[in-house]
Amino acid sequence: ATSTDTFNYATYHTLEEIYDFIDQLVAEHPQLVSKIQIGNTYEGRPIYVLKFSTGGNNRPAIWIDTGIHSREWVTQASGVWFAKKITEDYGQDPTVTSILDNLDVFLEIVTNPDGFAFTHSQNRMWRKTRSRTSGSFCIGVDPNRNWDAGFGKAGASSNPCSDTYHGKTANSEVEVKSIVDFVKNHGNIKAFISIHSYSQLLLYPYGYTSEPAPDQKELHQVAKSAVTALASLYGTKYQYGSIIDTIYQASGSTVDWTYNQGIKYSFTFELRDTGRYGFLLPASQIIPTAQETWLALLTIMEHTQTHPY
Amino acid sequence: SEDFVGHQVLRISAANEAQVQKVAELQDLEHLQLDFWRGPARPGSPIDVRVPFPSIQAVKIFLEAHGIGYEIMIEDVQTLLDEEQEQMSAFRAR
Repeated sequence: ATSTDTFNYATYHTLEEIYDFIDQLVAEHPQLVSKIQIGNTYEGRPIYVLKFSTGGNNRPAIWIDTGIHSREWVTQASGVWFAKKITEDYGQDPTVTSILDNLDVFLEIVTNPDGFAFTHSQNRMWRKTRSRTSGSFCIGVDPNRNWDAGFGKAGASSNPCSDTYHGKTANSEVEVKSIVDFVKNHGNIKAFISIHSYSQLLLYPYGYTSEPAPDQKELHQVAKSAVTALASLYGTKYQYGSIIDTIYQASGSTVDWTYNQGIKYSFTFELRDTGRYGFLLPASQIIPTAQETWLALLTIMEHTQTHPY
Repeated sequence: SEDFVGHQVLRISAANEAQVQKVAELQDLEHLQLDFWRGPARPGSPIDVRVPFPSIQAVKIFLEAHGIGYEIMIEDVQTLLDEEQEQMSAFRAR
């Protein structure tokens, strides 16, 4: 693509193509978008985050990440679409404009670059990182079980060969530690949204305990509004609730950690498909998925803006 | 590249807690090389599992022996992956 206008959002792309897209978007909107490298992966690839900011100093911020599970390709593809959408809507759409006039948005499109590259080259079904575990021939850690929130409890595996292997220690994965350091150093992130596929869910903490989150009532209402907005476009039905009540116990997960860090508006999505294609969602569904998800994201972002804490 | 020819994804419907536990037992059978896309949680909640071709018969017999319902969600994973690759290649060529 010669510009982000001619980029094809309706097909899946390799890591290199997505990184080129990121550079192009930054070049086209230098006043709004910048690229931050928050670390390097286990295999040495750069980990990039896009920062959308209209100025200010360490403004309250919203974090969105896609693709921490590498095989969930519709999430990285949606992340690309979100990035373009933000640049299109700033100055045009009053909601987006208002959000960006008051808050910064951070978007990590490929949260697990090693895994993503591996899904393109060797194993389309790869989910984990690509780090080696001493004493095991199996590779990789589930980066959504590697956070310091109920780490190693029920709902994660201690078997390095399992797809839900939690790793030797919390934050053992550099892809996770890079975000942890970034979030801690920033200190002013107010919403954290981690996007997965599939099964059409919008979830909030907790996953490692059945104790309700102190803000459960509010989170439940926000989730309800968000899935209502999402469904308004194509009628896609989402369930919502806490992770443990809605799917199953999962320890060491991303948004449990962010919530425990004081980021009240911590949510995780499971995008489209209720049992036809699973992780192999056809590319023709990328744009509709991103469009409907965007409406839910806007609801959460707007609530974050209007409910400062 | 890893080959997924003949792999099927089954959508399993466990009707009660005992059936959920039975499906959970499958997770521990490493030789079957099962890939749970949606793990066993509670009765009524669908369980999706990718089953490599050599394990399909054993898994289906196991489910049927315990009266656990299932349907084939994806008939052949590799066919879908081939379509995905063809589509990506076509766009690149264009």
